[in-house]
Amino acid sequence: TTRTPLFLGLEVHNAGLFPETGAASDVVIGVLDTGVWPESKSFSDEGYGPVPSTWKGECETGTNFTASLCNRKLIGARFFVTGYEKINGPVDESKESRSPRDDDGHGTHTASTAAGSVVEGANLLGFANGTARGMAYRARVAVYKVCWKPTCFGSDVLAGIDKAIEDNVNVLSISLGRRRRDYNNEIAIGAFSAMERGIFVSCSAGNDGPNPFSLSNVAPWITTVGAGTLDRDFPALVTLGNGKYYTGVSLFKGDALSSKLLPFVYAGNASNNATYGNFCFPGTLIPEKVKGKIVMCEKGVNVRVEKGEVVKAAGGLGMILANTAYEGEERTANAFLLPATTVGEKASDIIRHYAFTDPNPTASIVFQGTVVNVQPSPVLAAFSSRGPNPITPNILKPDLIAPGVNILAAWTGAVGPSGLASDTRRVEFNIISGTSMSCPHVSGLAALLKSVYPEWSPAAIRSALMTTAYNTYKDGNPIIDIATGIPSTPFEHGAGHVSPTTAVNPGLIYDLTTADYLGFLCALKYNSSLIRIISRGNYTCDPSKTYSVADLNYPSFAVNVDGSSTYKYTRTVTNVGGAGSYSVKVTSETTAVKISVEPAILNFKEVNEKKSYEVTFTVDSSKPSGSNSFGSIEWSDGKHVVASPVAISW
Amino acid sequence: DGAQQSTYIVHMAKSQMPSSFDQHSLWYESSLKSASESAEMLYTYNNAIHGFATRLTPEEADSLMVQPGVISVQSEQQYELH
Repeated sequence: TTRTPLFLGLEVHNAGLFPETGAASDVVIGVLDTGVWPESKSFSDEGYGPVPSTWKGECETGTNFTASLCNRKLIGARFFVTGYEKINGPVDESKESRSPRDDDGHGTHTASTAAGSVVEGANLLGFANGTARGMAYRARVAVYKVCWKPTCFGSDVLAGIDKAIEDNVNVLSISLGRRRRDYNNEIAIGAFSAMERGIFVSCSAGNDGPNPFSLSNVAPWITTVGAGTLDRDFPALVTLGNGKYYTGVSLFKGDALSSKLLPFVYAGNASNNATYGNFCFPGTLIPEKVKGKIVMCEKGVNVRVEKGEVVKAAGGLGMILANTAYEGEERTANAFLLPATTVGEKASDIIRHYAFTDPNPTASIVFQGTVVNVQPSPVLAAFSSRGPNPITPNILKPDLIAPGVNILAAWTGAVGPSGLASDTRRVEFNIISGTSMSCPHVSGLAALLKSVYPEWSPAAIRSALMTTAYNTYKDGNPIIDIATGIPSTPFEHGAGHVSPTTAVNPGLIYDLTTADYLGFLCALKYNSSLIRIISRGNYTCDPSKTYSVADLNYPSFAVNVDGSSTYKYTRTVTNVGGAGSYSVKVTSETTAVKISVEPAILNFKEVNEKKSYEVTFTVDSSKPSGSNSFGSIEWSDGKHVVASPVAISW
Repeated sequence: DGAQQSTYIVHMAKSQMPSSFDQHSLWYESSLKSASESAEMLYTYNNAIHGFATRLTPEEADSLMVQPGVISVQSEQQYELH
């Protein structure tokens, strides 16, 4: 990626924080996705030493893919297609490679985001130009192609996880999930085994925001990653005939529109289809009413770049794409095939009104390229899935957020940047958005931490990433949720935005073992079969023991008020810094919640020393169901701040 | 028949493998054959879970569920890119 290393503080001035050789290049990140485009410069192995001796993986042969395409950077490439083919029949090799080759782009993008090599002069059609690199650019990559057009089947996903564990990956990056949220979930079950073997598993939180309860991948042994923006934008200025102008966002590159105002029409007024016309759905626009005009289309129903294709096919010269209340002021950019820009909800309402009320509406679009230092940043992406946790409300999810909006990373040579079949452009890098993009950022950062602390458990790495995350801007104001324009809460951003330069020195960590997670399952009163499935053994809950979800040593706190007015949570922190005395600072945004911590001071004399504390949440249990309140618990020795978010839901 | 079949993930209690088998995969196959003569193994899992994936009718899935050592027979789920 370009810009994200700088945005995350991983540029030159912090180069000493993480090793560049040795341990760093021994870490292997496994990516479960759509495969890889091995010819990408992001997988160049120039300057890499021998493959780690612990590596057991290999590169498999198939359509347009031979083992020789792997190298000392891309050290593994496998594909899992049996489940897909049993349902859909043989892969159509004229359309999709029956091999690890990525014909989609998604897998190449995620893999290079996590661990791509350094590539100078990377850009998409001139946008976001800079030096691209993965977060852990010295780490090795192994890809496990488990997704085929148009979906990913659980048997293939599980096979990919199974093999990745056997191959000895250190980090698993999984940017996929499912909308139906229940206990039957191959990713969660497979991730448990991975965690048990010390593999850090990060997963995307999902793109179903801004709806609440919309999270995927919420098992507590998974690190669940939401998405925020960078301080970079791709503005495109819309000027209306009435002289007013509004800034949208676009990745269009091509023959610009004339700078003079062009006739402008609302798509719904240029269609006979009352249901889909305003969405610029294929076949709904009347060419006579669109030809030579800029057309305003609504988001929804069909994909954004296709709307541009529909306008173009009908003779339109340009498109203004309107955000709905769902996206709010979200500024996700698209590589449109015609001059087009996406505008926020507020501007959309004004522009739509203009199109409806002006007798001769006109408009123009001027593309302004790439701008950086956009503030405030990050803002929480509207699409980022949100809590409360739909399965276990007493575990706060997502865990944290990372860059996931307008991310540039490597791309397949098989499709153009819009992904449309009609897009004949071929690019080395593409800019796309999603929690799929934020997840591999965290995977790469976890690999960096793993290279510094190879003995740390996945929970310790997650703890370091979470307790050092930030949720305010430098001026002290809280991170904004772009969907609403108001401050984001822990249900949206979890612990906050990842901050690797502080994560490398967290002071204290909240560690967890396999036994802790099994105790958590006992606390949830999972039946013995479920526990045996997940533990892959004969583990049974001890009937004489009292298990409590509140005691899972998680680096965040979620209290689900269910009638009682007092809730006690226990936590144990491990000192990974020097000797020091940590004192606690508690904040609660309302008087309806009182938080007290005992003891309020923790003294550490040596590394790896553990200390426990108890938190008592006293709540007004009479608040109406659906109410939420937030706060934080922070431990500090003056050098480190170890912060945990608190979310109370009634 | 194919239209009725679904893919199932079968979780096995590895520790319950009869001593007459020296490989888990052979035990898994034997268990599967007890429920369905024609069903084939799609994958055998050794690390992520103990078990295998196969295609079965609902009746065959019910039959497999009661075989010794079978912990659960779960329908495969589908996932989407984020």
